[in-house]
Amino acid sequence: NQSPLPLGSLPAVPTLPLLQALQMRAPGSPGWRVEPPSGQPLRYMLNLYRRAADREGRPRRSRSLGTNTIRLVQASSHGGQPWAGRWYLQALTYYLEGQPEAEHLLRATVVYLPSLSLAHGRLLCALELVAASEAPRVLLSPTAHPRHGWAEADVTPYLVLGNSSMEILALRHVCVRAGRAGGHDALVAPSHPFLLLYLNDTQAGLAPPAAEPHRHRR
Amino acid sequence: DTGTLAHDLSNYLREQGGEKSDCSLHPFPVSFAQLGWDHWIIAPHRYDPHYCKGTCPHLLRYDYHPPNHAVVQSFVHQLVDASVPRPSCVPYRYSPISVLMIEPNGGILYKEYENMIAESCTCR
Repeated sequence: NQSPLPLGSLPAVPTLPLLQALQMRAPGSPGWRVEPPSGQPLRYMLNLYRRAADREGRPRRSRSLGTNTIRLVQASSHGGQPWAGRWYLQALTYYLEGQPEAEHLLRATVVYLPSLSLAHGRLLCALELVAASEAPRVLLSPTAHPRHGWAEADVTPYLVLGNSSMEILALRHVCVRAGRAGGHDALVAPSHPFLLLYLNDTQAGLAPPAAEPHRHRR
Repeated sequence: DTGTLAHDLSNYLREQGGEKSDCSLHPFPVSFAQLGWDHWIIAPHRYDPHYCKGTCPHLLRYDYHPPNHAVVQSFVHQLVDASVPRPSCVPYRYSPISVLMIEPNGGILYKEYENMIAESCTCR
């Protein structure tokens, strides 16, 4: 059980592209902003990972996800009191700027729980797309019910990555408490839906193009 | 020069059995914690990249899939100029691994990285 290499022991400017790629993501590197994810988004991605790869990380051929990259983007919510009586209305924004150029969007879905059991009744939820202009809101219907009660709504048509005006997705998470009111149900806030970007990373390897200007792109 | 080849053939036949130091694939299970990367790599906990090690035999067997250049280089080393090194024992085929990572902005990334596990070796 060797002690883990302290990050500082990595070469200052790692030559190995994988080291470079990973070092850019290391905690404490510039841009590392928020606490690592936890709760339902992490559980969802761990389940997805276990279905896609074995314990040594080898992709299961039988279970191809149809792409080599899936990014989970968590919502930024605007504070305030989302409850009004039995209604829950939460505005959510997903910031998408800065997607690597080599990653081409294949599909985008928002994953949420359409129904939640409460002590006294159920919480029924839906998603509304808040268009940038004055266009009417669009109620998103789930296109797939993957597992464990999650629903996926396709939002691909509303996203054009790289087009600066569309690097934000604004939604409204709308829920209503059904069944007898009472008890402490009112305080149960549903977890925020999260965005999944199914991307095709066109750089099969890891060498960032800037590092090898004269090398034929793999 | 049949005399040399005949001599070499005896070496070759002896080598046929494959000396234990011949070029071959070796396991090396490693954890991302050992690499100091476990802060942001959530899965897998370990993987085995394997590595290739050993001497390339004088006459390269077909199962090494040697390029013709390596066969010629091996002859040159053997018969013409020993200062020309024998071919090197390097990976031949690779396979990818999938990694689950935490991103600097708090996102989670599932990514398949190509060429992360050496599956066989060759002499080049």
